Parts: sequence; structure tokens; C-alpha cells
Amino acid sequence: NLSTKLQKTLRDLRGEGRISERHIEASMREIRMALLESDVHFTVVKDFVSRVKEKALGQEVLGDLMPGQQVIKVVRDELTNLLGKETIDLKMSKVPPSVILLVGLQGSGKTTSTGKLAMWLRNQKHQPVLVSTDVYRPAAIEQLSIVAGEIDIPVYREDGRDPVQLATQALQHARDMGFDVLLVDTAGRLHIDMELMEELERITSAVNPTETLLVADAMTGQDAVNSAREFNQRLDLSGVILTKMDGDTRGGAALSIKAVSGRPIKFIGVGEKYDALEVFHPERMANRILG
Amino acid sequence: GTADSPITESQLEDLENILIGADIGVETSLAILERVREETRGRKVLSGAQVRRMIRDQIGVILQASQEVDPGTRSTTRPRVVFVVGVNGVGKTTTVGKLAHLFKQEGEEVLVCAADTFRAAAAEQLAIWAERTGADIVQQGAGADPSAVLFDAMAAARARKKDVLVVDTAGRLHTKTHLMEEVQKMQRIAAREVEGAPHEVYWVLDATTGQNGLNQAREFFKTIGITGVVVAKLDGTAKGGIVIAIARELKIPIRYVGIGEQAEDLIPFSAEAFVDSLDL
Ligand SMILES: Nc1nc2c(ncn2[C@@H]2O[C@H](COP(=O)(O)OP(=O)(O)OP(=O)(O)O)[C@@H](O)[C@H]2O)c(=O)[nH]1
Ligand SMILES: Nc1nc2c(ncn2[C@@H]2O[C@H](COP(=O)(O)OP(=O)(O)OP(=O)(O)O)[C@@H](O)[C@H]2O)c(=O)[nH]1
Ligand SMILES: [Mg+2]
Ligand SMILES: [Mg+2]
Repeated sequence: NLSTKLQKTLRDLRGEGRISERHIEASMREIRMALLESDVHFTVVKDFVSRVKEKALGQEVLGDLMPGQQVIKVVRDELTNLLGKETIDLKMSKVPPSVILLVGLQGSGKTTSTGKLAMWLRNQKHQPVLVSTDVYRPAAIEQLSIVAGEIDIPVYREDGRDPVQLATQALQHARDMGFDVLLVDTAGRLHIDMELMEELERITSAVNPTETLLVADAMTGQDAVNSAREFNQRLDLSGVILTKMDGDTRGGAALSIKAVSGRPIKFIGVGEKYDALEVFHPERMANRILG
Repeated sequence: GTADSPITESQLEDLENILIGADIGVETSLAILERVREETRGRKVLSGAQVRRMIRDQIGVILQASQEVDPGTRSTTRPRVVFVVGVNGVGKTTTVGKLAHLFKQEGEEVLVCAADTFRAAAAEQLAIWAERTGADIVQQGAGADPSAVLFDAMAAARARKKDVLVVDTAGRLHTKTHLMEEVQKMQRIAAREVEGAPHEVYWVLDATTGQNGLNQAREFFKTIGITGVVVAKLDGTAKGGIVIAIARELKIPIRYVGIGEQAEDLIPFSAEAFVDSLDL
């Protein structure tokens, strides 16, 4: 792994006083390789490596730490900082109900995450209600209704085929019935589908969400920057849920998404069941990305 | 400079970024560029256009090698049994629907099996695809044993004299041993019920997947065997370059490419078209 590679690259440094340019170049190559293998986008890697290089260069070789350990500490700390130093709560509106909008590419885990977030909110003593605005995917609305049934959380369902109208009616229903959070599940879409991205903008204008969460698959590769950038520019995301973290993907998409959007990763999905949602821990993610 | 002025180190870096940006992966990208550097050593200086051509050719060779492993002639056994497998959310159920449409158009009688008994509304989703494509469907209630549904579907396919049975399976992470064993059990059942079944095991890859795609392919290949890859969601901006690493290592042919969410959005894989799409 990167830690052992850096130890090897820098083991002859012990006799010297400072981490020199020559040693840094070799280390930076190892770090770049490790991050690319973890799926961090190559432009994000370039920026990251230059920041780390700046921090590591000229550092005195500390007496108690091996030089390799010292550099890996700089890398780990920098990565943790970039991923978000603190865990961030869900923002609620002053006047209920709050609206949370879940968006993202096809198959990323939005519908499942809607259920997970609803359970989470109920455990935090909220009264959530769900609505699906996915009028495209076969049995999507049925899927969310079944999810709601499985976790015993109310779902608003109406015969309409207009996503904006469905969301608007659900919000009114939430107000009338005294729910304090409305979770809006949306259809998966490509960030390059102009019509569907505009639809999201219209849903946003209609229901004014306090949270617009990008639901992204942790195994996404270099494309993560493209979708994250576009969703963020269009909708002004408030946060990210990174799903399928129970697999063995290194999850470099986390850094790519954070770097390009600046939005905090709030949760990770760690399984298919509705209790499989965890708060995001940047230092754990940093270790995972570093392999 | 122009396309025929000698390639510079900076241009080589740009090419490396295009390869990496396409999810081809560091190891494969470096191997490709190393071959380029070998060719240029002691030879005349190469232009940017020549190097790009060299890279495209190398990728083409890798892809062709895995395509030639198996020309993909269809089994003539009735029913032909096709399993569709892969991790969560990649596009399996939609691909089953598209395959049903494709086979129907080719004049076949199609039966689909809703063997995903776990995920909410999985059978309902497939039922809509069956209706859309004129295929029959065998499904049971939620929570049923997938092997039991498969067994029923195999019997129905034989009884109704279907040409092909396409089996939709639940999404499963390759790291979940018990879920991989579930598909192995389904394979044994299929083999007992119809000679040579499953005749095809199509593994679906989401084109947005990065290096983890190689881990997935390795595990599915080792545990279940894969006769063909389907790359879904290539209508997005992702290039799906991990298939090159997969082809290089596992030599599995890529059969189809998914380019949208409708029944007709499945086309045969073309190595040439794929290489062109990399914009090298
Ligand atoms: N292992 C695992 N599977 C997950 C996780 N989150 C979602 N899934 C699975 O991923 C698949 C897709 O989930 P959905 O919730 O249907 O995804 P979606 O984004 O709503 O899909 P579209 O609406 O078609 O865009 C399902 O099989 C889910 O069970 C997770 O954290 N871990
Ligand atoms: N744009 C695009 N979307 C696709 C393609 N193939 C599938 N999808 C979409 O991806 C999402 C997931 O597709 P599914 O067929 O449900 O995926 P799955 O692998 O069966 O998912 P699970 O059964 O939950 O594991 C749906 O929204 C599909 O419409 C494709 O080629 N292009
Ligand atoms: Mg959904
Ligand atoms: Mg499915």
C-alpha cells in the first residue's frame, strides 16, 4: 500500500536533516499513482499533489517518525481536510415542513437512500413523508411506496404525471398533515440531458428545498467530476450521499466530488437495508482512498 | 505544432490524461504509453498524429483479442438460457428488457424470469418490460427464493416452447460471498434443467464505474463465469475505459452497449466505434 511504498522510497532519508526535492519527486509519483488507482480525477490529483509537495518539502525529518511516515501523515492530514474537516447536519427550514431533494445519475441509489434518510430523520424525532417524482422508470413510484411500507413511513401518492406538480402537491399535503420533513425522490438522469436538468430546476423552484443532496455511487470513476460539477452548477447542491460504500471500491470519487463542488459529503450508504446509512467521516474516507 | 510535428513530452502527458480520464486506469495507460516509447526508441521521431494512431491501434488490438475469444454463436438448445448479473444499479433489469426486445425482433419467443426477489418492486419493474416487449414473464411474490422462481421459469420455458429465457437477477456486490453463492446455486439449477444452461452469463458494467469495475469483473468471472460483458449508460459522458483493462486481463468479449433507457437502446459492441469514442 501507499504507506509501505513511501517508507521504501524515503527510507534512506533517515540520515539526512530535511526532506529533499529528489525524495519529494519520487514520493509524489507514488502518491499520484495511489490516488489515480483510487479513482480520484487526474486534475484533482494534480492539485492535491502540489499542495502536499509544498507542505512536505523542507520539513525537517522528525526524530521519532520515519520519513515515509512523516510524508504519509502530511498526505493523510491534507486529504482529511479536503474531504471536510467536520461532519455536517441536515439543514431544516425555520417554518416546517423542510424539503429534502435527492438527485443524481441513474441507479446511484436515490430511492433507497430516500428510505434510509427517512428512517434516520424519524430516529431524530422528525415526522417525515415521502414522495416520488419519478414518472419515467418502470414501477419507480411503486418502488418508493413499497420502501415506505417497509419502514412504516407515510408516502404521498397521486395519479399525476407531472413531476413538478407531484412535488408541489406533496408539499401542500405535508403542510396540511403536519409533517415536518418532505423527502422528494427524483428520477435518475444524465447531467447532459438538458430537459431533465431543467425539470430539476423547476422542481427546486416549486418546493424550495433546504437540502439538495447529490446521491453518487462510490465506485464512480473519472466521470464523477463531470456529473458533480453540472448538478452543482444547476441546482446549488447542499450536500452529497455516497452510496455502496459496503463494497471494496477505494472511493476516490469522494475527493473528486468534494473538490469540484465544494459541497460536504454528509452520509454514506453501507448496504441495501434502510438502516444502512452512516454519517460521513473524512478521516476514515482518507484512509480508504489511500489504500 | 501541427499534427505531424514531432510529439512532445507535454503532448504525451496530455495523452496519458485522456487515457486516465477515460477510466482506462494507470497500469494499462502506462503500459500503452510504454509501448509507444519503445517504438520511438532508436526509430525516427514520431508525430502526435502517429502516436495517437499507435495508441488507438493498441487499444483496438486488446479489444479485438477478447472479442475473438468467442465469436458468440448462439446455442441452438431450446430454450437458450441467458443470465444477467452485476452489482447494484448498473442497468441489469433494463438490459433484460432490451434483450427481450432484441430477441423478439429477431423472431424469437421470449420468456423473462424475475429472479430478483429482494429489491422493492423489482418484479413489477420487469413485468412492465415484459409487457412492453411482448415477452412472457415468470415471477413470484417478494421474498421468494430466487432459485425457486428460476426453477419455475425453466419449466415454463420448456412447456411453452420458448426460444430464449432471460433471467434478471438481483444486484449484488461481488464482495458478498453469500450473494455470489446464490448465483452459483442458480447456475446449478439451470444446468440440471436444460442442457448447457446458462448458455450465456452477461455481466453488466455501468460505464461510469472506475477501477472497481476490474475487481467486480475478476470476482464475477472467477466465481460465476462471464460469457459476455454489457456496458450500460454509454450515452452519458463516461467512456467506460475500464473494459480495456478487463479485456486485457480476462479476455471476456463485450457483447452489447447500452445507450439509453428505452427498449431499442442496446446495440452490438463495436471495438472500432468504442476506440473512436475515446477521442484520442
Ligand atoms: N450494496 C449497496 N447497495 C445499495 C446502496 N444504496 C442503494 N443500493 C442498491 O442500488 C440499487 C439501485 O438503487 P435505487 O435506489 O433503485 O437507485 P436509484 O438512484 O433510485 O435509481 P434510478 O431511480 O433508476 O436512478 C438497488 O439494488 C439498491 O438496493 C448501498 O449503500 N449499498
Ligand atoms: N442513460 C441510461 N440509463 C440506463 C441505461 N441502462 C439502464 N439505465 C437506467 O439505470 C437505472 C438502473 O437500471 P436498472 O435496470 O434498474 O438497474 P439494475 O442493475 O437492474 O438495478 P438493481 O436491480 O437495483 O441492482 C434506471 O434508471 C435505468 O433506466 C443506459 O444504457 N443508459
Ligand atoms: Mg429511483
Ligand atoms: Mg434490477
